[in-house]
Amino acid sequence: QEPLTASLLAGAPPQEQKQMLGERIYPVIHEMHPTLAGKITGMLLEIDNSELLHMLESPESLHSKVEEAVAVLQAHQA
Amino acid sequence: GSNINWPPEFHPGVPWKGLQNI
Repeated sequence: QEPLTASLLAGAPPQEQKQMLGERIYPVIHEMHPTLAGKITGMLLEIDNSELLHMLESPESLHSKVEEAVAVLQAHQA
Repeated sequence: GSNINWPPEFHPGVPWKGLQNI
């Protein structure tokens, strides 16, 4: 699978851009939290695309963002 | 009030509707 780049994203409509990003980050999140992956991905897709691209290139920042999202989700559901 | 439908859930291969209301 070729890397998702800013120029690749720029050629797609906004809704499609989020879809493309979601398809990339979902598998990573699913590895970490299989049951919450859909919701966590939905939350992270609210983040700016440029930051999402950075997170895809930097697994550490994606992981820390995922843990943040899990905490928010659990607080929301409590 | 609390929004029980938040967050929108993403499913691979399914068009994501999360931005529809923006």
